[in-house]
Amino acid sequence: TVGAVAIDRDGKIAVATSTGGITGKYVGRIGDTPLLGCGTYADDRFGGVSTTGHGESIMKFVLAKDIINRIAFQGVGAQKATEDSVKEMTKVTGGTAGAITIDKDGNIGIYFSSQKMSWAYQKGNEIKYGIREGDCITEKV
Amino acid sequence: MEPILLVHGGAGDIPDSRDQGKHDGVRNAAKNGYHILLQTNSALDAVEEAVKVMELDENFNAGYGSVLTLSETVEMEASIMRGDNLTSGCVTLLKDIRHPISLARMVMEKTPHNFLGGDGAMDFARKEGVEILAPPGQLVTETAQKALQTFKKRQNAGDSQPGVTEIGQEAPGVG
Repeated sequence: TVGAVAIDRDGKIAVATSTGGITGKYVGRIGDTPLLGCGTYADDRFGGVSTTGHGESIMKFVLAKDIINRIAFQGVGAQKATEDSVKEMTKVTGGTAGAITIDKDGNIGIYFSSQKMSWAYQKGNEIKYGIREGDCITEKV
Repeated sequence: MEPILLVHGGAGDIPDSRDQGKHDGVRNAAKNGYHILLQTNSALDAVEEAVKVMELDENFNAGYGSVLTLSETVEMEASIMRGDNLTSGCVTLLKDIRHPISLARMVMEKTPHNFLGGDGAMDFARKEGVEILAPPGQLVTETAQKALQTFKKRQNAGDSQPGVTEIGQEAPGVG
């Protein structure tokens, strides 16, 4: 699965997610990626989220909207909302996942309960990227 | 507001041998998406561009490089959403389309619906002039074929959980 979240100069947010699903899936299986609130969600009032991971778990937990709801109703930032939500999804369902978030103030959230998740972002003339927990490699563009 | 473009390239038990390809791919997607973001000041154009870059990169499970069904076919899905008015486009069960994310955007912008799937989505793609790759199967990679072979061997050995592979991109049960 791949995904992208962006915020423009006017604070407008958009999210996109695309996937091939899971190896060995039944023909006709649908995962979380095309489901609003599960694989993708965007609301300029709060933020935008793209998710990846165990689709059946993400769907049961409505992960993307759960992250947005934490920003909206708990007043937390993108990182805490993303981390708390993914951790709780894994605790409740047993499945692993990852998510990327940008909140309305331009704060970034990146968290995964799986072993790895590749991510990168550009802000100004810097790109930061990583794949393991704790990774944050910076490059000047 | 300072523009930001953030991407992910999938989560799971990714083998270390695939790390560099993932690093290169997400950086490339972030750079291309950010360039569009600065050029157009459109978050929507930027996220579509970033995802399109990864859909063409076999290091990722989307577009070219997608994992396989039990019938050794590629079935893809995608969604896109605008935060200013909550408009959205979603597609599923797509075959032989290079950029599912662009078809999702067409659903958002050219239909009264949110979500098209299967035959209806493919018919819509044809009507919109989206290229349907022929012959079929051009999005199947050697890596995806090996991953399915490994999955089927494990399934025969009694582990029937989808997604298991040590050579593919994803962890057990992960999409």
